[in-house]
Amino acid sequence: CQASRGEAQIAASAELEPEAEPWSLLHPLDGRDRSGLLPPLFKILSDEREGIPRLQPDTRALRYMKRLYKAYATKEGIPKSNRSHLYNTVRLFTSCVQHKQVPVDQVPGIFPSLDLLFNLDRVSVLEHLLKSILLYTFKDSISFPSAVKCECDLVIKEPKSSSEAFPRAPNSFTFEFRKKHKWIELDVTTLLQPLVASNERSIHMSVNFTCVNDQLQPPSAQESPFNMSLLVPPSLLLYLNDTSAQAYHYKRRPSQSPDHKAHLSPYPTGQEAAQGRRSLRHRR
Amino acid sequence: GQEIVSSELKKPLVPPSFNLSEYFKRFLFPQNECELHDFRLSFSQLKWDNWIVAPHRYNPRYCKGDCPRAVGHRYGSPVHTMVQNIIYEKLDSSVPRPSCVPAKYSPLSVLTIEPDGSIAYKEYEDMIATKCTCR
Repeated sequence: CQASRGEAQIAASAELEPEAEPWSLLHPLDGRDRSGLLPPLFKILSDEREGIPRLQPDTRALRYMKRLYKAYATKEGIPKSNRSHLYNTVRLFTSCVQHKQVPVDQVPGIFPSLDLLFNLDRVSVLEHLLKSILLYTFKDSISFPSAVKCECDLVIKEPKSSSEAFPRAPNSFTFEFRKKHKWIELDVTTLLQPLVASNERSIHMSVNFTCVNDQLQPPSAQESPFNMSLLVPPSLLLYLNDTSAQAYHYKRRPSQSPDHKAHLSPYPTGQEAAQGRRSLRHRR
Repeated sequence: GQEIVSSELKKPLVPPSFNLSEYFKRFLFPQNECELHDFRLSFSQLKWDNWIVAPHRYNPRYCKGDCPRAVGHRYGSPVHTMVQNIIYEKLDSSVPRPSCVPAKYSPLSVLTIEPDGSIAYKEYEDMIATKCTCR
């Protein structure tokens, strides 16, 4: 696919001139922490020759990431302090659609299964996964005549490196399209956590949709969004915590943390204190 | 002594040529003392705008200027800095005077296009100088 072909080209040029591809030096996949390395931003500084040829990202994906940037940082690029998250890295990967099994009689509302491959070479060993989203969008901005419910079956194929070759049981997600729907986010964190943690370099999955309108029938052909051509193959978003020395580690003030897990308060909170009293009484 | 006192009182407090702001500049805030300076650059100047999508402008700022002798109270410098200054002034001028360097930094968020076409939002530590000191 586009990404792997690009990688192949870059890898080939790296073989020719080992110093041609500085990026791989920055995120050693072998896990050795070379904290003295410059951050990717300035590795190019020391490299006089012209920029490395790079593949152009999908415009819709770029638009999404620019919107995310505006939400997290000021115009000068300073991370906003009123944040409620711990990740300091967000990576968006465009899928290499392997192939679509298009059924002969395509019924509106039922999408052919998509085989997707995501190449995770850019994720370094020091980047730990906190959240993962499959991001769907449409080719054009459309509005739905009425709310439509969809069910998405997702199967993660066993990674090449693992011995078993069988695909896992499908995981189902249900969600609803509302009127003006731009982006649909499917949280796949629990599915991908073990793969990213074991430093898998690519993730292979198959996805299929079935949708019904609020009368629980397959949407009619008139409800235009449901022919396959309008749904763009999904991108994969990884929210990561980069633990390397040059990454910014946000020091959260106790008053700011919304979820108690991250906020290890030295004193039990209300319900914990009540529980303590109850168990004390129970023991007595 | 009354005549002396009264004649003294009649004298103008400051010499006619004296300028208050000049006084401040020369004694309380000497010229080009160690302080923070701006340096606004855009990534297109460095021809990096084909892979750095945001921010468009970046001001890393830098520290420049002379370190005054009494650095402790202004810059929170350790006593060693004053010792080094005394060595420079009284014993051996080949020992450098204390230098004006950054003491604190703030992070920078960057949106980049990776060589494989994926897009990365990353936050880097220590990318903008926010305070200077003499060391």
